[in-house]
Amino acid sequence: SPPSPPVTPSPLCKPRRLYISFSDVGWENWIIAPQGYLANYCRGDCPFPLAAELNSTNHAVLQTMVHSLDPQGTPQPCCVPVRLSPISILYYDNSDNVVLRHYEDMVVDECGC
Amino acid sequence: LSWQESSLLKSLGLSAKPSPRSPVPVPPVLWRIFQRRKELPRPHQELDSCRVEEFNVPGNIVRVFADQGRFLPEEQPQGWLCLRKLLFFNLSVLEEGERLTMAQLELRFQHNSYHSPRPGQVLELRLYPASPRGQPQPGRRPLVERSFVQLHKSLLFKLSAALKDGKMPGRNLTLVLEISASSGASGSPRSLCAGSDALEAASLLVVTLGRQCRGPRRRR
Repeated sequence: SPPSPPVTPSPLCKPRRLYISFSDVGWENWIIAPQGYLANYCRGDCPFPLAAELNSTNHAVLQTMVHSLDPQGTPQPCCVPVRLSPISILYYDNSDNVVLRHYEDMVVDECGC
Repeated sequence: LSWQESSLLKSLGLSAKPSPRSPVPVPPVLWRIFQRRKELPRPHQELDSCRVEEFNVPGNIVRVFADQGRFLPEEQPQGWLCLRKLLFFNLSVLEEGERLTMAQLELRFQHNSYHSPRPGQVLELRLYPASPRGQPQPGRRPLVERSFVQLHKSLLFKLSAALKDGKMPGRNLTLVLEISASSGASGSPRSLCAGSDALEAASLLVVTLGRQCRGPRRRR
């Protein structure tokens, strides 16, 4: 299986494991493969000062500083995907044709503030 | 459909949840492409999902359409004509805004020909554009014209150039396939046609570029 993000309970902004199972959403009779995949998602804090590994934009650095001075007035920056990977899905369409389709930005590889 | 499901399907480019009635086996070529992509190293997958490397064409959707045509019995067998068949591919599932970048016809035969052909035993194959009713369009040159000596498991024909400029050929693609024995060969037409009886199925592989790949890419 693909390497999965570490699962230590760090509060910082980072990818979190999320496995999407197509049978859970009732799609198993028309999706041929995969049966599911690791989509992951981003969650965590962007505290001041922003550590280098938090993949931050300059604006995020600014916003964390203002947040540290005025927490009520300015929220922390968001923790969002900054690097994503595509996946391919094999499925039957409405005319029973077999379709292979590539979808961009379906897997969160890295998060940032 | 719950609204979440329908909005997710829509974002995946599907207007409704498919419910296959008679699922066909997965074409090996699609399975190979799927497996190859799945095994690429993550997460640094420098993959262009808007290009199909295996065919070296732009595209993010690969479909295989089964032939829904019929033999044109009323005119065969006749003389050197061994086989005449209407090939009909229903392309209505292609969405508005999809651009066709490759079309490949596959003719699958039941067996490999193990008999070494007699000298001069040549089969000729022609593909004509046709009207939906199967009438070859008078005066049109064949899209493909090819002679072959030995039948293989399947014959592949690139039709992209014939389908001009990637324009969608309307809602369906209709062709007339003719296989005939070369009139110069020795032996009876019937015996020379024996190989063509082994035609098992025809399918059309189409690569298209969907809207997601044609607009400006989202910036981070």
